[in-house]
Amino acid sequence: APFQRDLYNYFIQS
Amino acid sequence: MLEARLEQANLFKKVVDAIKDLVQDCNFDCNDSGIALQAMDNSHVALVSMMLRSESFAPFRCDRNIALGINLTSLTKVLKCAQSDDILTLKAEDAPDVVELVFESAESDRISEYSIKLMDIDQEHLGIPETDYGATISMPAAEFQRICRDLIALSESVSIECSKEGVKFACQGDIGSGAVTLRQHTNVDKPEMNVEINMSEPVSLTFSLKYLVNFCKASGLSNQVRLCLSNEVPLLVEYSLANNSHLRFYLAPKIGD
Repeated sequence: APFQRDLYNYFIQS
Repeated sequence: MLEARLEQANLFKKVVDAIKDLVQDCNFDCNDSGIALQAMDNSHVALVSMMLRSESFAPFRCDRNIALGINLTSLTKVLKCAQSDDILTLKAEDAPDVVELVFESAESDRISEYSIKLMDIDQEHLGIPETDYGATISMPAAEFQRICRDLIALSESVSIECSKEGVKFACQGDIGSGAVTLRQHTNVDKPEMNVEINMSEPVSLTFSLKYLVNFCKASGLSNQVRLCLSNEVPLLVEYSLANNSHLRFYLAPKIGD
């Protein structure tokens, strides 16, 4: 099944 | 101290109602620009970002930054005690143990006073980057809600594809498949029914319908919803409120394995 990215990493990294 | 008077308690009720199933314990960050909230759901897949600007309140007074750590289940219990046309005033001291909620009836002389014990919530504030989205769709909030509710009957995820043909919401499930395509549409008599699609590049992303259905609990707050998409980037679902206030939801896209 497709997995979902962790928003925490997205917003922290960007 | 904080003193924020909202003409319609109902607005605050609806906002809390729209987010309480996604996030449980939240800091309401109060300063002279208004009351803000940012919280992520337990699975780190969805983020709620609310801003109620000081202009939405009359009067609004907040001398210092105050974080009100509130359990939303408790807040919901207290907000149930307000009638929908009541005036709501939120009050707190500078280093508060409690937040006070005062409900005043606009028609009678009834004043109801409640307080909620505050919690210490250690919450990291995440930077949300300014994003140039590949596609932005404004559509009736009720239409988006209907599409999400219809498609979740067939599948747990939906693909949202935006192209020059329009925007297509499609799903595939065990019993079959479904798809709804919307094209740009202007209704002169009822602008709240407009569908506006601005696209700089074709976008195709897949999302969990469970979360989208949850976001749609905010549909009563605004006639229109705005969806902002870019490939590989979290979806932004925005409900605009009066006075430049807003309720935004971000959702991580599903990625194929």
